[in-house]
Amino acid sequence: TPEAIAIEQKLAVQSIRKFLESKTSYDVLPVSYRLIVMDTSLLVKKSLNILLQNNIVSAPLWDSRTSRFAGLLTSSDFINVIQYYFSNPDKFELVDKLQLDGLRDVERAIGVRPLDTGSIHPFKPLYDACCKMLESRSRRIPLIDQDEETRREIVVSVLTQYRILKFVALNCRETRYLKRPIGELGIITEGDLLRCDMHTPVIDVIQLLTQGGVSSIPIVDEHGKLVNVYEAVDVLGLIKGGIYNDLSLSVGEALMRRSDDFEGVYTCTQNDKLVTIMDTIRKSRVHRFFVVNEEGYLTGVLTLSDILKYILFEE
Amino acid sequence: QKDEDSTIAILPSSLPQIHRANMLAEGSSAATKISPLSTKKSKTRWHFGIRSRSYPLDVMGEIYLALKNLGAEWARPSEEDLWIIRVRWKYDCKQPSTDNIPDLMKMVIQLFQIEANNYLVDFKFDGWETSQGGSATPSSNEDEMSTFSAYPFLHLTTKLIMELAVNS
Amino acid sequence: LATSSIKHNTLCVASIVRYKRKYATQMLYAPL
Repeated sequence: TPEAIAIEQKLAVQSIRKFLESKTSYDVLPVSYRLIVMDTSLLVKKSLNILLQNNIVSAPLWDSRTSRFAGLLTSSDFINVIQYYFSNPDKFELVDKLQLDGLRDVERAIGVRPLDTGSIHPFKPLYDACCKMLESRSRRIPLIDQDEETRREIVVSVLTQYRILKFVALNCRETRYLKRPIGELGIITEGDLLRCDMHTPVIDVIQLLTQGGVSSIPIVDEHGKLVNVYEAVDVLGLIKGGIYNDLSLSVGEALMRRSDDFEGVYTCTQNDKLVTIMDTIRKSRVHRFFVVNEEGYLTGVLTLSDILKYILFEE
Repeated sequence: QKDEDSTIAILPSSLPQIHRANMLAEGSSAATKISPLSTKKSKTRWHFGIRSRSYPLDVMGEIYLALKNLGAEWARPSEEDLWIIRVRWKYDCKQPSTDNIPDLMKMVIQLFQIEANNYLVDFKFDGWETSQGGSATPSSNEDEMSTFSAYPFLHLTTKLIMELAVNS
Repeated sequence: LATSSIKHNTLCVASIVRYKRKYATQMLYAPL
């Protein structure tokens, strides 16, 4: 009965929460892993090659002059560089020679707030890391310890919402009791989502990403049917191709840069349940679910933040 | 437990191949010029230390010269270990160096012969010392030493490798 | 210390470090 399902779901969420409180961020780390760090004196365009070559979209920065961790390089930084370039087309030379330690100046030049990623000690409860990550609106959180001899920060690793939800999906059997339709849980972001169509200039879509503080913009056809999505990480391919200086480029043309191993945009409906959502996260590299109705019309989006918030704070 | 009535799906028109076909069918001009990011990632080839085919004494000379240019110091080698350099290197970073934070990094550089005229220079971190002399607080036991940041060591080795690359 | 071939004036060095009971390959990319 729906009542029984609701009770089961409530108990399962509370049990998963206890699991997150009982584990540490250190527990999520594989037994052996690599951490790619970039010296802040690298050129921004070199750092882009390194990210793409290693199939990653973010990396911690290290300032060798102060011997300290200097924050995270993320797709937001590349979006800032593109916006700076569009406001200052004569500054192509400067953009070309921009170093990673110049990214904070770019933020100030275009008037955006630095992305506060916060940080947490690897042996704090995983629950605390999730809360800190959600507070900072970043989708990732550096795990910082201190070198025992020099007292300097060590970047142990960087946890992402995706890795944490995958860890839950892999280790919490209680996810199988999350059977209430997501439409009933009030966790879908609905209403007038920021959106565009295939002919919208890609620079306008990039503005929407910044303006909305979101990491993806759905692309709909003239009837409102979902046809594709432009993601913040797509900006890396745009810059790599050097085609970002083409004002007339449409978002549909910019999406031609996507590599063939892109898995596609995941959709679901209001009737789907978290049990299958979490199962999909367990098996695939999915970062959000666009909610459509039976005919495929866009009605909302369910992000990993929405799912994490529900597990941490609801029920 | 497969939930039969799951409606989770991948949007077909978002798959790169289908999107590209749609764009070309639409006759978009730029579409013919824009190629997808290549998926093949050129594998980084890793080496232990750095390789050299030069004459061993020349290699050692190059290293001493590079260390000197970089302001590092080293212990006078004894007869039996001509191929080991015990380096001490002041890590001058812009941090207000309070007395108890060690700022002298120790490193062991050793030349190994792989085979006839094929040598390998290995770099090994060897702890910290404070300028005021004396070793930093030696970790009470092996396990304690696990909160170690390799980044200062990695940074100094990049400087040394660059000096060697530039000189050679 | 592990080193990569120098490409596009960029050098990558790495060291495998034990962190508690796990092993992190800490990699640093730096410009020549």
